[in-house]
Amino acid sequence: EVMPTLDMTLFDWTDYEDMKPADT
Amino acid sequence: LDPCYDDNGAARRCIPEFINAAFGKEVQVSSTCGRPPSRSCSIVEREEKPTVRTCQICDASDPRRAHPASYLTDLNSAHNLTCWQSENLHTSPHNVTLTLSLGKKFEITYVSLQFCSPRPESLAIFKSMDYGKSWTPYQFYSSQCRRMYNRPNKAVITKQNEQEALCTDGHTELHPLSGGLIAFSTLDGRPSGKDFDNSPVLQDWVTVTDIRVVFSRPQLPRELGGAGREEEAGAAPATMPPYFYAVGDFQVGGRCKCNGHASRCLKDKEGKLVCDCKHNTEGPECDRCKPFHYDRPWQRASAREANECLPCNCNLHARRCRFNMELYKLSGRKSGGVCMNCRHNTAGRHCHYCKEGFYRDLARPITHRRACKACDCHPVGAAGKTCNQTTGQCPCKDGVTGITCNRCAKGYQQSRSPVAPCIKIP
Repeated sequence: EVMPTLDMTLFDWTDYEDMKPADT
Repeated sequence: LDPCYDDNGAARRCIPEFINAAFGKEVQVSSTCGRPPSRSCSIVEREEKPTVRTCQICDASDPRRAHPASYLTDLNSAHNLTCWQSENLHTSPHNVTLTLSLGKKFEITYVSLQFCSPRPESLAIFKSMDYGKSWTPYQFYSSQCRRMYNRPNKAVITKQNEQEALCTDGHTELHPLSGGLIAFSTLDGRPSGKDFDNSPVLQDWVTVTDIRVVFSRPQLPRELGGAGREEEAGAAPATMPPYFYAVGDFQVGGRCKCNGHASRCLKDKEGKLVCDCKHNTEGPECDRCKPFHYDRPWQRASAREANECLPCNCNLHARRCRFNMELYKLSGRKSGGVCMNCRHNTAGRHCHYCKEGFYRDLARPITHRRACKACDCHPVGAAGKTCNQTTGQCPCKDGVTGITCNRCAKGYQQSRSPVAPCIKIP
């Protein structure tokens, strides 16, 4: 079973703005 | 066929041909007769009359009666002997100097002078290795070595003093009155001469850029009023009957110095003589390695080993390298090259692995410009940006999998936290 790739839009970036990729 | 390589293309020692390096070159002389025209007399020997005084006019403006310095190094023909001649000398000692610039380093075997006058009673040969900036004694000839040159007559040369100029009373006899030879062999009698390849001292000894010959004391036949050899050397100059030095041929036998890395010397764009260097060497005497050929230190070629300069191994990823002696010794004197500015995301002494953040694409050879691929670690799933340089595997956070850490592992699901992107399914 191949798992789906991580969906960047599902993450809550509120406390992690510095980790957020620019194109997200 | 290139003499610097054998039939299989392997490097081998090569040397320029043996020549008379003085031939055709200009000699600076401190005295030449004929300006103004002068009369000079000499004694010649003939069978019917042992000594006959003959006189002639030296006139620099008349080619038939001129004796210019160019006659020292022109074609030496027994049928048409041309002689340089000094001005008339009236005192003794009286120095007359000949200076020959070879314009390049040569390794010389002999210096010879064929006289048209009687040979000087005292004569010194000097050499320069720096184009005339400094001079060192090469050889002395005198019947009074100690008095004239403060050296013993015929000193013994051992391995400890092979670079010492000797003085000898040979070749200083009055006779023959004309045609006498003075020939100095640079290696004769020097113990390491038989093992020249392994003697840096003698290799240095035979290296010259310039030769200077100083005639110090004329030798006069008694028929001309000369005091001969008994004259006190070192005494105040004594008045002499007019006399002169004359030389028909000045030779310097040797080879253009290329340290075994060239078979010929050529003139460069500026007209300077330089070696036609092979074996990845360069410089006027092939005395250094070409850029990017620093995998081992420069060495002179020997009969057994060409010692060619070897290129650094940078796997086509660098254009520059340097030599490191420590690494060379650690490698068993095999390789000391260190590549500089590795490109194409490579790193290491030989640009032989991928730099941080990249990994080897094993489908391509290391020499390929795309042999190193970016790790491309997932910005959230990976715990860092540096992957395994061989496999490309990024370091994944807990519960994350995949080469780039872009998926949740089996039994995990994506969370909303970028810090822990995959959590265990309850």
